[in-house]
Amino acid sequence: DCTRVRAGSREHESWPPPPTTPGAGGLALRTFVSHFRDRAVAGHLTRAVEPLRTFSVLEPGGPGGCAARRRATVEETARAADCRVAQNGGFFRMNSGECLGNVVSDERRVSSSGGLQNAQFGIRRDGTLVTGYLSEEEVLDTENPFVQLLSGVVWLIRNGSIYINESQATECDETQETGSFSKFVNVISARTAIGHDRKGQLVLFHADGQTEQRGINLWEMAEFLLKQDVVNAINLDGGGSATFVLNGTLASYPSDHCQDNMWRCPRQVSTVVCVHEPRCQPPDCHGHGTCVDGHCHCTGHFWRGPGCDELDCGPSNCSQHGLCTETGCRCDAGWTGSNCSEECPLGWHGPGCQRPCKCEHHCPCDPKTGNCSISGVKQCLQPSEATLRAGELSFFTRTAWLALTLALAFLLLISTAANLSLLLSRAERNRHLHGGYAYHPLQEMNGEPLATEKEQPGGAHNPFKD
Amino acid sequence: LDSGASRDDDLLLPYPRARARLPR
Repeated sequence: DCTRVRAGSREHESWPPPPTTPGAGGLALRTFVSHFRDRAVAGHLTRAVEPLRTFSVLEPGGPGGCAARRRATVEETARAADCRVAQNGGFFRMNSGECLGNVVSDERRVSSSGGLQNAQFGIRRDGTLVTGYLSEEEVLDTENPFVQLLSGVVWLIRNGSIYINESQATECDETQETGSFSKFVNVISARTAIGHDRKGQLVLFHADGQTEQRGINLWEMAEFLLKQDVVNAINLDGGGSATFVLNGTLASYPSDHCQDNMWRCPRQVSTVVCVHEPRCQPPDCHGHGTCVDGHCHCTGHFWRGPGCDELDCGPSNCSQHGLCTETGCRCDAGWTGSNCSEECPLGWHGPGCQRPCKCEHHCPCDPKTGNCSISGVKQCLQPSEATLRAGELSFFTRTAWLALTLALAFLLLISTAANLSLLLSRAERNRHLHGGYAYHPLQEMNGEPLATEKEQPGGAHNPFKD
Repeated sequence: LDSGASRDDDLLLPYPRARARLPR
């Protein structure tokens, strides 16, 4: 109310998102009738397991409701958005229907507080739960933007402790006991709040009541939430605005009277907080996939990521020679192949090697630029010469093969003849011996007969003579 | 079953209606 902060960082708590578990997109709803200083108060406590995919801030009557300063009952807004559980959301001007504070609905920023310091609750794109005070700069962050954000009044619980006194000082410096802000904090009434528990589950609180007659004050609400393991929470609109809708049907006792005083009627309010079936983030998977049970199933071979917004062409990443597109690698000039890992074949250049070289004498060109200056013209051949040389080369190859074959055949012939001759001579020798062996006395040495021959002249029989 | 519109009679306002919420 009293301070406006445009830049810098303000006090807030960021809570990491709970781990994503497929199929765990449910909610837990509890109904209570509890006694607060001997007053029986009825209400509901709702936990949403995966806030990023199951929680939305809705504009009154659908998208464009804040710009149109529309007001609608929670039932009307919740039915159109198919909410399982819905409550009234942020504050608004009763006379004009203007949405107050920051409103980001499904990534669309539809209302701004201009840095006005009231308690905020939001979810960033990565699922981080943010509670507390935000500068305008932080609200407008584009690196990890808010996908859902709304403003309340009074930060009830900060990091597991009641934070009402501190937030009274921050959200308004006139904290005199009798001031309207102090009365707002301490009066019993119908109340609603939003926060999260230690598991990172989103918590919605609603209590029936009527200002100054039934219900609870902010202290009692904060103590109740603390007992439910809530670690950060802010107060949302209450009084006649407090409404709880279950599966599209009013499930609370609103405190506003109808035109007929006999009955109570739900108020037409501004924004609505809604817990629905798991939705994809973003709901259309960036147009590159289909949403199945809150998870994007990407189409094509190259879209990746939880929101199908990342292109992935494999571990080689187009070999640093191309750009990954939804149809695969688009290679830089001079490169080709599914991974852009091959250079253009000779005679081709340009993106995807689609352009033929236009150099004189059929010279190759630069595969990237098509420039012909990379090789000397002398080295390039006229087409007729090239054909001639090719013919010569072919003839040479044929002759060489023929000569080589003949030479090998000749060698084989010689080798066969030699082996055959060796075999025949060995067979002849075996035939004479008949398997035995014989002595061959030396006949002479240097023209003289041996001593044995000298001693046994003439017809002496030598049984061993061959 | 329609009992008519709400009379918006249970007002719970954090700040006085007349007070302009101007930054200082």
